[in-house]
Amino acid sequence: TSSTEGFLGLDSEDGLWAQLGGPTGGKKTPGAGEDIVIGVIDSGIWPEVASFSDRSDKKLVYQGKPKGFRGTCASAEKVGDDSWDANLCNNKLVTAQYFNAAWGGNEGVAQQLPWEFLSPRDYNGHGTHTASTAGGNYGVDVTGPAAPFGEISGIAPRARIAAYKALWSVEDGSTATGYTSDMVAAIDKAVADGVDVINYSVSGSSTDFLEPTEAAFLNAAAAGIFVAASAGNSGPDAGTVAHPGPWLTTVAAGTHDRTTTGAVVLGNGARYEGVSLSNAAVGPAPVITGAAARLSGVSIGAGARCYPASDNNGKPALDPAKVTGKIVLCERGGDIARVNSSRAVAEAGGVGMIFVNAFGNSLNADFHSVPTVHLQDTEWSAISAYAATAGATATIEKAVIANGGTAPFTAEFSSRGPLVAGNGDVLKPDVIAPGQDILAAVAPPGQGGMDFNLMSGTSMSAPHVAGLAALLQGLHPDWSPMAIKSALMTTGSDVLDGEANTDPNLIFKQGAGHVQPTSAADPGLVYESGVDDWTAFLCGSTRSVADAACDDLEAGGRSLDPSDLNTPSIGIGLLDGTQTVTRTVKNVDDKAATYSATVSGLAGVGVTVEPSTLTVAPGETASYSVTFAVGEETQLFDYLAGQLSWTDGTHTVRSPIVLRAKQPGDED
Amino acid sequence: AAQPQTYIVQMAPAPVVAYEGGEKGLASTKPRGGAKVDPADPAVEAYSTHLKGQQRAALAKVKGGKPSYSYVYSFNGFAAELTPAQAAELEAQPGVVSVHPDEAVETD
Repeated sequence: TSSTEGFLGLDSEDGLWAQLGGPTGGKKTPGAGEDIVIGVIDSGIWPEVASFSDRSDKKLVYQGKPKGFRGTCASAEKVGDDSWDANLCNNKLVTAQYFNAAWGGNEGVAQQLPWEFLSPRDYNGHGTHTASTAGGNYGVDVTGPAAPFGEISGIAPRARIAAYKALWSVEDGSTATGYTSDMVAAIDKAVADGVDVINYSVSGSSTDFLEPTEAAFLNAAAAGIFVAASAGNSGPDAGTVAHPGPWLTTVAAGTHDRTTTGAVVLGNGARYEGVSLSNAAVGPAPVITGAAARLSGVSIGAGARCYPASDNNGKPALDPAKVTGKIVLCERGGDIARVNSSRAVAEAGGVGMIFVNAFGNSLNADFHSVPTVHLQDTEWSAISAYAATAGATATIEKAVIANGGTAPFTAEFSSRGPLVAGNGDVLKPDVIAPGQDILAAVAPPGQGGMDFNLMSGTSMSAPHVAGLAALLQGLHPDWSPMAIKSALMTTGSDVLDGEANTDPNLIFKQGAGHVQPTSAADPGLVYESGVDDWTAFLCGSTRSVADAACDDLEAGGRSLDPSDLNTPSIGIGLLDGTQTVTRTVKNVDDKAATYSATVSGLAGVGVTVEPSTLTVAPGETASYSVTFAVGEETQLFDYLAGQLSWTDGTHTVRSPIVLRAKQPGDED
Repeated sequence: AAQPQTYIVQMAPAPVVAYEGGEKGLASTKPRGGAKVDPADPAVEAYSTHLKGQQRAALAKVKGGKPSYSYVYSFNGFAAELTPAQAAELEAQPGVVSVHPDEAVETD
């Protein structure tokens, strides 16, 4: 991306890139993420992008495939499609394969999605974006409309990319879809090929720990593979977070410190500031609402939304006779891609667009077809009232792009807890990372011909974490996926949304917090878990494990209470009087250390940590318990939250806590 | 409702089998932070062949089921085109943990 590496401190003097020998995208020396393979299960790959080249100045800068990696490159299809050649893979893009049996194979895709490539080639652009975000080369020059942003780099710029296409695009590129059976096939192949990290920027279950992809990720994690998955884009509603498996890292989306500010000034002098990428001012020009600009006879049931023909059964919504030369006020919403609204304006001869949210939602920097400013829903009534007056005009100002803005905030769209699965005993999302207005490489066909574009979503935050996992694995080859997840969680910081970190609403947005990679490289302590722990967890949270297996685990000393899974967060769905949870930490520092516990929040709940100090030798583990007790002052049946921190003077190892309480005998 | 559609059939973990050189299974039998699976490892190859055999045997019990994928490295199961009746019949078999209808997913 163009700036989130700096925002995350990767390029600072003591950052992860420096610790790993630098990004060194154009040199032969080792660097950030060297030889770690990131498997990207997505909509495919655009292999010609410089982010995936294994050369610099025509010289090889990646030598061979990483040891133990077995992935191959799909062959060219012989029938009806010449989009691919096995030689398009290289020592950077080490694998590209595709999965479409659920569509009926190539024949089915050709019939249902005739624009799609019958190959790993990305039509949509999403897969190229996530892959280049996670592990694209360092210092790639941006071209096209996004050129003012300069260069982009992946989070782990020396990692290798293994692309598994299992999502297939709609024609306008606004989304890509797939089927679980193809996704599991892709995961299975990635595991067999020997990837180190999987990025999964794809929707998923919010209710089922053993939905097939979640189960596949369990075994991927057991095989030493770190999995990052999107939390979902169903925010700001509560209870919407997806990907419940505690063996994977579920990533919410936040803003970052690059601002793209724009404004519109109305003829009455009122100025409204929002987000824009307009590279030139336009106006003053007459302003008209999308509703007033409607082509007569068109009925699409959405007041001031601006539909292009492609989104309206072949009929444009706007009348060129009414729109030509004007700035159009369009409401965001429906199933229209944001950029399609400005395309509708451009196709009708409009010169600019004021784009206003229909409800509280993110403001996005998009490359629009006409100069555009994107405003919050709260501005709608005043602007639309003015636009309805005779002689109304507006001027859209040139946008200002700058770094150093206040961030991070939670992106409005980011899904949040509480997690439906697990009855409150599992906290998700796990972490939050940059996911709004992320610039990365794309595939031109689904992205209006662009090679680079901005995208927003938890799809964009997950590959940030996948890239960080690659860096941490490079730095600490002996760390398990759960150690990496723990390090990212326990060293997080708080988003700036304004709530305290003991407010459950904040924890349901950020999980353990915003990733801080430099701190994650040296977390002090980590929380580990493995297959038997996860199976015990499933014994206590599902009916999917055989009783005999659960009995064996319990006889072996494992708790089947889901709250006891050794995660870096604590969730208790219903605290019935008192409950004690146990955790075990491992010292991953090279020195012995003595840690002391502090607990904040959880007003009215008695909390006892036993022991309250832990002395742990390097490589050794220590266990502690936390007892929660409902008191007379405890607020019952509402979510309560807090933070448990272990500190040794150098490290702070922080775990969020969320619980609901009841008095013994009370009904929920 | 009786039209065939794709289902994902999850089989119970197969017992670890003793092979020359010691006991070895796939990922689900490995310890925490376990090593990666190597499909070329003779023991892994033998175990995956064993799993595929179990999958074929399960599917063979419902006549006409059409397989599309066999999963062995991260998921013990298979995808197949089945009628709802065939799916229910499979789900009732011992050794079958669950039968999920194939579901659409999308980019986030």
